[in-house]
Amino acid sequence: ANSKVHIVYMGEKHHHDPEVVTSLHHDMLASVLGSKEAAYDSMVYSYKHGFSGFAAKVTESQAQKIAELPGVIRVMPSHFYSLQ
Amino acid sequence: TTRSWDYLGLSPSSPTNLLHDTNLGDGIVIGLLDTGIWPESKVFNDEGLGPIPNQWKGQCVSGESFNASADCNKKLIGAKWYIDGFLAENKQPFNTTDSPDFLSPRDVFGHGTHTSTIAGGSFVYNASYRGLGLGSVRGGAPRARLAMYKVCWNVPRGQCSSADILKAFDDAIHDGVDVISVSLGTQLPLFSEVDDRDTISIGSFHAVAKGIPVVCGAANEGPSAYTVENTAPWILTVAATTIDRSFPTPITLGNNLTILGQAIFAGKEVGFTGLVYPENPGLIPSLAGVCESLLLNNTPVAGNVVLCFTTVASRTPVATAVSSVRAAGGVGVIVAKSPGDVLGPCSNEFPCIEVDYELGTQILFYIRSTRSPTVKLSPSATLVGKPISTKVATFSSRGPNSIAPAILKPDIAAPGVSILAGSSPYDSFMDGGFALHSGTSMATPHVSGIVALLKALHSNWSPAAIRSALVTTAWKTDPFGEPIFAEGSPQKVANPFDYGGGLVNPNKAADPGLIYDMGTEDYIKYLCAVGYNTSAISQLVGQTTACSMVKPSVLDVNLPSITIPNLRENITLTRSVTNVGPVNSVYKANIDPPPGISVAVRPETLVFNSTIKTISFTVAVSTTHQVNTGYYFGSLTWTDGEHLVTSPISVRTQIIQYYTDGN
Repeated sequence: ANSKVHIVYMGEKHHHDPEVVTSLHHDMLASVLGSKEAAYDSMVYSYKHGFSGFAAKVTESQAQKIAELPGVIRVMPSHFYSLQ
Repeated sequence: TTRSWDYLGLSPSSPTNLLHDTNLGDGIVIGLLDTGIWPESKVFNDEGLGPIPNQWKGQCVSGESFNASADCNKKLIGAKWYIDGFLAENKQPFNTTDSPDFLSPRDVFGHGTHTSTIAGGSFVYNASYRGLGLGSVRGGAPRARLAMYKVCWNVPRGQCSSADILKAFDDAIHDGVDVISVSLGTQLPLFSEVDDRDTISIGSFHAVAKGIPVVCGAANEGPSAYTVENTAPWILTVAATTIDRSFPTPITLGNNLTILGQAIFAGKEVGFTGLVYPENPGLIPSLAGVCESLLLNNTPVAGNVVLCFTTVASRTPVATAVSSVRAAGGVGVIVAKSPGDVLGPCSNEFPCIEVDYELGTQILFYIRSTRSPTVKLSPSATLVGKPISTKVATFSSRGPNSIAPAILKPDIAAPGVSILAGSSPYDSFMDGGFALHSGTSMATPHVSGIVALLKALHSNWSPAAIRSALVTTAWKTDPFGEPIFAEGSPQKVANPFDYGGGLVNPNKAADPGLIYDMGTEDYIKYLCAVGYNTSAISQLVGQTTACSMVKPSVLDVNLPSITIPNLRENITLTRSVTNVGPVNSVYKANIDPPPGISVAVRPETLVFNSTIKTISFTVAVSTTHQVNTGYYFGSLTWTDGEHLVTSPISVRTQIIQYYTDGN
């Protein structure tokens, strides 16, 4: 109930194959959430073409754990932009 | 756009200009992150367009009321929609009954259709809003292809989740767009570029690193200082100006004096009728004639035109006054206000005409001096050309840059007031497929269209080179040589914090002579200079990076502008320029120093030949001021007699540093 969308930003991607990049994202999320299934349920987007990272619905404490994983630059809550 | 492109010198009837030199931008793909697109709009016709460019790897995605195979064509070659982040953040389901929208690339707002038209719409002749602004609508690059990434949804003001925006950037980079146009903003105060929540600067960093320029709006929080958004140095940030077009609307008083207000009023003339200004009798202290809180109890409104006053520049008081006056049976409203540069029609052709405070006071004096004041309201006309001056719009956000004051923002200004372009039938301001809208949202795709043309002409130019070409060649006056003013209270002559390098001059930008180029190394230098740690920078750029032992100066970032926010001791900064003009060229420096500031350039002459294409130079700056000052402005121009490569200089003396002067 307390989960919110967080963006996990990992900078430039280190693998050319986007499927490999996405698989890495799922593995990382699963390592914190406890299962692959939970990771698939929680994942909103995998950023795999122009850079590496993902968006997922996680709690604050889960976000903190993800932030400590190697390769993670920053975990930030998603927020809104508006038209100008 | 029925005027804006001609105003900027990109008329198709001109025998030579950037438009012709680039075959109208053919082969270039413009990606827009916006509210979607109305594909049936005439501006997206693909008549005469050749095959889809080879580099295109994107796709059109079907969805609600959007059939990819039928709705996309050789003009609209990409259309995707991103809602997962938006839905995941909304606790309630997105109810498209209450907030009409389509779960597809289809646009309800009209905003994305409008911006797409401005950047790369095809020609549509005889377009107007109810006869106003009549002409040919088209994009800056009329033969460019469009890719819409719908990231904004129909909740108040249009909300766009940063998770969705980042995915759209990710896809746009993959799809092979040549320029990304983002008419979105966030709330102040800002988040920093890489270690917080500024999704647009993160996505744009990776786009720019791959050679894709990203053009963003400066936001609509002006005219206060420090309101500019999208300030990362790799982003091209756009302010909004007016154009040489207005919509004068005659207000004829009973004494035969005719005052020209401004309105989008295409209804029938209101013949001579009563004119009233709400005033309270006796000692009641509240003002009855304030537009946003009209007190009409003591005023005979039915059948009359009401004059009101407001100090608020936005459209809100106009809408509020119209609602109150209509409810009381009035037949028109005259609003005396500071210019807000956001005109719009009032519903059901109700006349709502804006005048400035000076003319409003004249009307008030007429009312107070006459037993039975009367007025006639005539429909708006379209006035184009020299009598109309160019102004930086009131709403356009202003510098300095609150994150990194040494990085001048906005970079450039472009038309963004009362722009006629395609829209959605759901847009309440749309007529016959077109609507007049204002905002830095409209200025942004003007620059995106020009960037598309420049990419077509100079395919090897980096995003920084394109930005440099635009900034150093921009008009400091309007196209007729008259000064550009900045709206606000009071109005003043515009400076770099209003319009960056100035008003975009596409034909000059095509041949700038010299460019201040930047690549990933320069952005790393910036990140080191502003204090990001090396591990974060290494990951950001995907390579091991170490900031130098001596922290680089942000003043040395190779921007086409010089901004010194805290000058106390003498400062020497460096720049390098690359010759993109004739191989054998000699440029000399011409300095216009800010008042009280000494500026010296070494060397004063730059000699380029077949082996020397890039030359570094230093700029020594010192102050004679002995107190903390505000910003003074000047310029540095390199010229070979043909090209003028002008960098704006902004300097603030800070004898006491990190000091708020609130005395």
